[in-house]
Amino acid sequence: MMALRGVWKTYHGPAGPVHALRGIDLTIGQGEFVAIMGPSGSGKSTLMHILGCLDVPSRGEYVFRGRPVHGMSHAELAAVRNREIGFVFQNFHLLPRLSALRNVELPMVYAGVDRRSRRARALALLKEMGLADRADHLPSELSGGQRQRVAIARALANRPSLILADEPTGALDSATGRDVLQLLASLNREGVTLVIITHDEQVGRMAPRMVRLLDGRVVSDERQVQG
Amino acid sequence: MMALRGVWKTYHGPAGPVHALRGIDLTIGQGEFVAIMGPSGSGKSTLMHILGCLDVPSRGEYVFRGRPVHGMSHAELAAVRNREIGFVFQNFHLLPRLSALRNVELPMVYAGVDRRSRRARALALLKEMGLADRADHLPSELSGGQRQRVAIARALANRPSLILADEPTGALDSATGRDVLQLLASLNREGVTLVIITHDEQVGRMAPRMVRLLDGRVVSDERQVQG
Ligand SMILES: Nc1ncnc2c1ncn2[C@@H]1O[C@H](COP(=O)(O)OP(=O)(O)OP(=O)(O)O)[C@@H](O)[C@H]1O
Ligand SMILES: Nc1ncnc2c1ncn2[C@@H]1O[C@H](COP(=O)(O)OP(=O)(O)OP(=O)(O)O)[C@@H](O)[C@H]1O
Ligand SMILES: [Mg+2]
Ligand SMILES: [Mg+2]
Repeated sequence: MMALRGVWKTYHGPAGPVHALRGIDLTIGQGEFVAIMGPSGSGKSTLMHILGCLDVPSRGEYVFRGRPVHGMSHAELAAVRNREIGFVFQNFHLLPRLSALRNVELPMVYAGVDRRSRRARALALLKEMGLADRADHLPSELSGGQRQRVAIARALANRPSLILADEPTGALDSATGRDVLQLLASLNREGVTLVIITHDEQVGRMAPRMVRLLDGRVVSDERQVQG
Repeated sequence: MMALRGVWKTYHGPAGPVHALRGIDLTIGQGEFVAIMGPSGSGKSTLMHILGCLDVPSRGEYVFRGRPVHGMSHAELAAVRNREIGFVFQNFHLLPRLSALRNVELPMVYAGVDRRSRRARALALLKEMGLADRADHLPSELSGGQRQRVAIARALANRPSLILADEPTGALDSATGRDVLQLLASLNREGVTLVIITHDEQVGRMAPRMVRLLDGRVVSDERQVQG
């Protein structure tokens, strides 16, 4: 469903060009569960932004569900992201002036879901994340791990067919992290495509497939026994 | 050097009072290395803000180096923080319009260090963090783990006698995380007091002393064999 071919991403940094991705070939099929690992700075978050149609390659092609992404208009890309993709960003990107509840409702607002249904769904998701009693708190009134869980709840709001999660358990204690991962794994068993960036080898081992980056390149791409 | 007695911290949240700390008794001596662990929302970051004189208890006392903190003026607290304490915050709190280099220099600017010395020290710290070639990048032009390392470099800038680090390796791959922890452990061997909040049991085991929080209380406080 997603095919990157010869993808480069170059930033024009203050000290000269930074080639964050250097010729990535990667195909991920519908319903797969892929872990992406690699050292800090190796290009994982950049790769996720391209997979999620949030950014465009500097070179190469990205075909998403049979459609070349560079051929899509801004409006089409925004619609694809809203309806089909759930994002958990490395630094959450919650809206600071909206409560946890409103943050989780936001993708449903854009998708045109009626008020009653989106409120019910947002509350159910927060409850699943153990945050029912934090629904009205602003992000600044939440702990780091609580913000991360709000970001996860928001990613699931529109029941996306693809979830891109950048270190979704980074701020969580192991018990809470395990609950979150089991929820994501169960969504994958229902057919949701799941791509998780992680620094945690234990988390990485849960996926049937492991892609490792180094300096903007794929250095290994392997099936693995899950454990 | 730091003694909390009967410390409560109550936030007035939108859904009613939240008792983030509920009667904390904790004494940490000069030169100790303490790990603080506990579930998401258990009060760890709140505890760190009180230890670091960034916030005041709602009830109870905090004596820092023999001086009751509630007796200090704003100016005195700011001076203590700047000269004696290095903070690594859970969400980094880098200034978005300053480069990595300038962010690391900032505590030294406040401490009155001359331009040449602070630039040399900031560059040396960034080099130690593997970020020499990112000195002029803004935080938005850095990866998550690179921002974390800039935050760590900044915490060390004024050679503080106390380092309070809230999940300092959360965004780092294991190799980079290990390097950072070894640097912090070596500072502790030189006499720096080190308090690390972590969700990672492996990181926690590196400290000779482990304090665990649950629902705003200390539930265990133990010497442990380091490993
Ligand atoms: N806007 C930008 N301008 C210049 N360089 C950038 C920019 N954004 C990212 N970079 C650089 O691109 C490289 C890849 O960044 P990316 O965020 O993809 O890494 P990552 O693998 O997610 O790292 P981490 O594990 O630390 O989160 C980094 O070296 C970073 O400094
Ligand atoms: N400004 C605030 N108003 C209301 N409640 C708050 C506020 N700040 C924090 N809280 C609540 O206080 C509790 C403790 O927060 P704290 O950030 O200390 O937790 P933590 O142990 O660091 O969690 P994590 O591991 O997720 O970072 C949380 O339940 C949080 O929702
Ligand atoms: Mg990243
Ligand atoms: Mg915290």
